[in-house]
Amino acid sequence: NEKFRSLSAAEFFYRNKEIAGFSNPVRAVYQTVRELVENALDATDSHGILPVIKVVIESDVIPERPDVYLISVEDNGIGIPPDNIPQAFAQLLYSSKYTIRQTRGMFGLGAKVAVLYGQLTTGKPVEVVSSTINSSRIYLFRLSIDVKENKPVVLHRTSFKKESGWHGTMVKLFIEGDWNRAKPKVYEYLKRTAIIAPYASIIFKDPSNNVVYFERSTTLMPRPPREVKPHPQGVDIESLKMLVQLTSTKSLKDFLIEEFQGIGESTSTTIINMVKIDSNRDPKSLSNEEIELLAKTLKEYNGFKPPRGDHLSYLGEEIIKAGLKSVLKPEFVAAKTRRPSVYEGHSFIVEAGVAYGGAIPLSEEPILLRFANKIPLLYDESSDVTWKIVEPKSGSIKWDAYEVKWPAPLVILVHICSTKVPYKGVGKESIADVPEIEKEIENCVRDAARELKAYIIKKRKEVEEAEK
Amino acid sequence: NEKFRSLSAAEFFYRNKEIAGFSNPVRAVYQTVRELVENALDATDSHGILPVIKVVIESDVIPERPDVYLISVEDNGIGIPPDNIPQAFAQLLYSSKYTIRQTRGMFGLGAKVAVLYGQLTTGKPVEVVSSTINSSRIYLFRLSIDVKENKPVVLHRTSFKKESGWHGTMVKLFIEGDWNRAKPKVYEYLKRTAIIAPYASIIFKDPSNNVVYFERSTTLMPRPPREVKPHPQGVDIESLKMLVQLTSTKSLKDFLIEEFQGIGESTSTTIINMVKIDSNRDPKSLSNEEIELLAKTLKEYNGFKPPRGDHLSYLGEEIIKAGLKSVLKPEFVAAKTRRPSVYEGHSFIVEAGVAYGGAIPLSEEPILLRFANKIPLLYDESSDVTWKIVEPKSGSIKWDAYEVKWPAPLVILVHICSTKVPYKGVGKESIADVPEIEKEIENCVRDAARELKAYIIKKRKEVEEAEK
Ligand SMILES: Nc1ncnc2c1ncn2[C@@H]1O[C@H](COP(=O)(O)OP(=O)(O)OP(=O)(O)O)[C@@H](O)[C@H]1O
Ligand SMILES: Nc1ncnc2c1ncn2[C@@H]1O[C@H](COP(=O)(O)OP(=O)(O)OP(=O)(O)O)[C@@H](O)[C@H]1O
Ligand SMILES: [Mg+2]
Ligand SMILES: [Mg+2]
Repeated sequence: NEKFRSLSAAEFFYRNKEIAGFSNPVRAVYQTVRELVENALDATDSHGILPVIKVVIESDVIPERPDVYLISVEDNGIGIPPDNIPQAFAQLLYSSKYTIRQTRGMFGLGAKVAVLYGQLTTGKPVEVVSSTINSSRIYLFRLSIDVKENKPVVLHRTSFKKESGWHGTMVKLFIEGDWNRAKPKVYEYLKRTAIIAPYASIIFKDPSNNVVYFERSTTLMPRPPREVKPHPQGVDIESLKMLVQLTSTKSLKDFLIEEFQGIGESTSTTIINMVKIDSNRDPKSLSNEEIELLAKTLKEYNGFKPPRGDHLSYLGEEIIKAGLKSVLKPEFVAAKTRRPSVYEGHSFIVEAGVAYGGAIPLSEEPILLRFANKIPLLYDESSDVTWKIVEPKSGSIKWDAYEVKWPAPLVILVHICSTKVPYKGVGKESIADVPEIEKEIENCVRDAARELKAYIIKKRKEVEEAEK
Repeated sequence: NEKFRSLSAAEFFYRNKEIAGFSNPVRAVYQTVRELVENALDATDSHGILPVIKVVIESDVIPERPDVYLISVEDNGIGIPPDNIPQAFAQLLYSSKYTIRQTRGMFGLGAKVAVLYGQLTTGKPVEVVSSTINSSRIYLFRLSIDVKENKPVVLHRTSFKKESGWHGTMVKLFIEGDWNRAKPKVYEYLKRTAIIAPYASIIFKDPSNNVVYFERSTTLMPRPPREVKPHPQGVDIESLKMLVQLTSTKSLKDFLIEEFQGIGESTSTTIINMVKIDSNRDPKSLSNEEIELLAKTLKEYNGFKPPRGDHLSYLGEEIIKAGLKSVLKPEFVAAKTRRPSVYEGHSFIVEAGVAYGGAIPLSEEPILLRFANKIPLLYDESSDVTWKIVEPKSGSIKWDAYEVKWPAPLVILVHICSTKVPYKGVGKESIADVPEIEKEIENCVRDAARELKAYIIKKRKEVEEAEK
């Protein structure tokens, strides 16, 4: 007889930690560092704070367990209110980033899966110290996760008066790992973070006591991303039902104007005439059939103002070119930031850079640097939609049409920013094949490749001239 | 001010359907078919029933919505009791497969994510008809998912007296999809299912009204997989705590013998002496430190009986060779089924086949056919740990050492069966880099490759002889 039962979210990720990127002790070190660093960056640059982040990995922290490391990450961010700390670190699917705003975090899982992995491999709780900007106290918690119930177990809680103006968060947890194999990935991650967030200062001390100071190269920070309303294009039936449930508007006309970006008085009237519903109807009185018709109409109508991108935080062509130049010392760089596009109600901006020649080594394939919401993506390159586009053999881009012959000295940087990045997995390593995004990435890389082609042709002409 | 909140599992997968394989309308058709077919196969062959599965995809089922299809899958399996049907199809993380037994399903998500995707793209409920083997009634439900609460909404329930001996399940749901692009993948999936489950009969009718009958080629079924206890090797602290909570044994000695496979009286005594805990201690009286010590000791002890594989359902070398021969018409086939190994308390068996020459076309890379628990894996090949091993340029296997020169006519089949397949993602398309599994796959492919090498050398000698 089949035994049916349900799992909590904590049990699900406990049983299937590979799904969250914790597939082996090498990856576990990398994943723990990147989840904590991404939280630290979200707590700083999304709030206009110049990030100062300290990362420490120590070995030999538990007798007779040489494979266990203590990982600590500290930031000068906005901190976490004490009432939210237990759930933030010990209840899966709990987050402050479930809004329509461009943040690195989006799942409400990262910190918790690291804590869970630490707990199941070492039995140790996580320690969190935090203080918000206006708070007069600093709070310290030691927490573990009640896996069956998916709720926090507060093992220790204390607080002390804040003497200084410190604000921020420090997270310390023990995990079983393999530092020697993880080392190159962790260093690569921090280096690429420095490229994409040149205003961040990161201090890293590794288990051999090496200290590396990734010092900020600018104090210029991009404007922080803003929270926005959904764009009506591609809004589905379910989210429309949820918006109807949550709205405080009292008429369908106001509902359309207030709950969406890009719908003004006249567009609202146009849509209402298309669905033939009274504009004064209380949105909560709409039947399921009416909501389905409204979803279908919003999806098919193509008269909306295009999605805005001013709530998104992108790099811009100058920063991309400067970053590629300083790191790669190429002969040529080009960059392109596309206008905003939209998929499923979420605006997104694709930007790309190409760097060619100079100190870049020859290779049979382009070197691809992928970023999403300013997160470096290092694993799963070949399942990423971007690789599908740029890879030389069967990719959508035929490189010889751009005068690139393999082996070639070519680096391609691609950055996608959006209020929702469609990652393939919870471990945030590759981007899914979403048609609108695939099209934009291809067009963006082609834009930059066209400049490269012009340069290669010009160079070749110069060489031919010189030979005459 | 940051707004913290929690999500239900349904909300999480609603917001992040790419994580479950529903990244675009092409993939959605494929994913819906495969999730339902895998449920049908689990309900039949895991219970000794020769599977008869009918799959129908119809178009033009909703006026003015040419992109919506009605997908129906019917099986002659064990059926679902009426009390479990609502949660089985409309509550995420609900399953009868959360046991230690080799099944295709493992997450408690597949059917629900398909229902959720159908609901958000078409607004339509799922219809389920089912009757268990001994039941005198057939039950019909129409269900939708309350996304916010992750619980079923029963829109309609009825039942009728069963006149015949019918037992099984039929699932019907509407989804937005792209049949034309999904078609080759769906057909490939059904073909490969026929290779790996030659005892199953599958009838498929597609939107053009083509009917394809994948008739069973044998009535010989492998022995159904059995549920087993965990193997003590690699048991972690958290699962040890859970076993302690659930056990009805009253002494540590009995706990070790009863709750694990591979531990008898003498091994139990040995372990108890290593941890220096009284063998009569009630397991529920163990402190956290004692459980951690026990977990560490179980992990490091290497005197356990090796994991059994007789609860696993593998193909065997004859079936693999027969399958490759009949489908590919090669010049040469070899196959190897490895002995059982274990990772994190789960036994697993790797089997591989190579087919060479004959009707196989030349290619710069091997054609890789991947299977896990008798599920064909079609997507994300390049992020699968198996591809990392066999790919010609930088894979772990240097093919020229086996006399294979590219381009070559080579097909490699790899099948992993386990009580837990470590998929990289909820969409079950590629296998994660688990060190124990990676090692076994490499050794298994090498075993088969060695036979290929001997064949190629022998053929070359015959040719050289003939030329003299
Ligand atoms: N260093 C930090 N500073 C401030 N807040 C933090 C910090 N780390 C975590 N948090 C808070 O805890 C929440 C949970 O973090 P967690 O990493 O688990 O999820 P997330 O970042 O929201 O999403 P994701 O799973 O995609 O990382 C965050 O949403 C944030 O509110
Ligand atoms: N055709 C079927 N016949 C019998 N039982 C079924 C059938 N389809 C679904 N079920 C039952 O419903 C449960 C939920 O199915 P679902 O596909 O959502 O999860 P699963 O198969 O357990 O795991 P996975 O997410 O990996 O597929 C199954 O565990 C099984 O008990
Ligand atoms: Mg996070
Ligand atoms: Mg299933």
